[in-house]
Amino acid sequence: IYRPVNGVAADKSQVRIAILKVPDQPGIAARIFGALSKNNISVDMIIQSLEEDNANNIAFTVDETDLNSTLSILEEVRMNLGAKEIVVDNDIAKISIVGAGMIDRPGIAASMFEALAEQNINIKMIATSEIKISCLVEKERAHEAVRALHSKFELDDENAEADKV
Amino acid sequence: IYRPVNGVAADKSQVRIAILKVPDQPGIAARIFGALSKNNISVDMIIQSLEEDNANNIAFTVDETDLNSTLSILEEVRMNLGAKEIVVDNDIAKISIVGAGMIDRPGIAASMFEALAEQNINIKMIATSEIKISCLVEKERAHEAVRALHSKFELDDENAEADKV
Ligand SMILES: C[C@@H](O)[C@H](N)C(=O)O
Ligand SMILES: C[C@@H](O)[C@H](N)C(=O)O
Repeated sequence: IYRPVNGVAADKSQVRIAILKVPDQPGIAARIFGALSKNNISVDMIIQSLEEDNANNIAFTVDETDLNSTLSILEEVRMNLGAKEIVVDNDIAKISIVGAGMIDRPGIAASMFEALAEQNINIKMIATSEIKISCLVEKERAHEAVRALHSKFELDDENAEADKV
Repeated sequence: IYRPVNGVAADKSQVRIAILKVPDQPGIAARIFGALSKNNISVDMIIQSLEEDNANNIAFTVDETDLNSTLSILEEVRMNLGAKEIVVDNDIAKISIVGAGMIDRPGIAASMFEALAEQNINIKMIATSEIKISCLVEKERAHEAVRALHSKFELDDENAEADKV
């Protein structure tokens, strides 16, 4: 059976960090992530949306074990850039749907968001690619989110089979 | 030779649309993208970063041929949600680096941002996944961006070979 979505994943080991009101000019993202990579900090998601008044926010996720080192590196960058502040959200679970068939399927992201909405789960952050759509939700909602997505994308019976093994 | 990045892509056929100051509560993303998908609008990137004062912005890209229909659908949603406004940026090129080996490689995103910074190219938007990092830049910088990335990730000689064929 062809399924556009063939799996759901939940990752509760990450923390979201954002540097607010960085100047929206060339070289800024390079400095931030250059500093992190020089210090061997592995970054998972990086999200930057629209600018406002010539400034922007850049949010990213790292493993929670890297929180303290990330914050000290980032504080130095923040001072050098004159960015407003650094904010941390450690109440996040990264919920992802994965599939080869998602590209050019307008309804897949909408269905994911609907599944979460039906459980009254708030979506804190969104990033998409052709084979993966990820949403950040509160940690304690992760299990429900996964169940709702298994159900929405009809992955339940497969899971029942797997559980019996 | 193992290369973490094996390709660079540029897409100049999209437009970025954002709906600003939507209420940050369950069901909002579902309504927006439900309305678009009901009308068969194919969405490529969806980006939502951190909330501010219980509201958020949601930005997404569609093919430029879908701009007008997207705007009329979105305006109706905007009114129903009481969202502040809709903004359009049609001066965008989506520049992506693709590779199987990018996961757990802290420096790849930083290198991409550095390549663009070295050409004084401003990064308008960022979204990442394990196999793809995408940045939106001004349309007229697309060609330079691709060249800079080919060079940074040493994909130049392969391209020279391909051109000779
Ligand atoms: C905000 C940040 O992305 C900046 N526009 C840059 O190009 O580095
Ligand atoms: C802003 C939007 O993503 C909202 N938080 C929702 O869950 O739908």
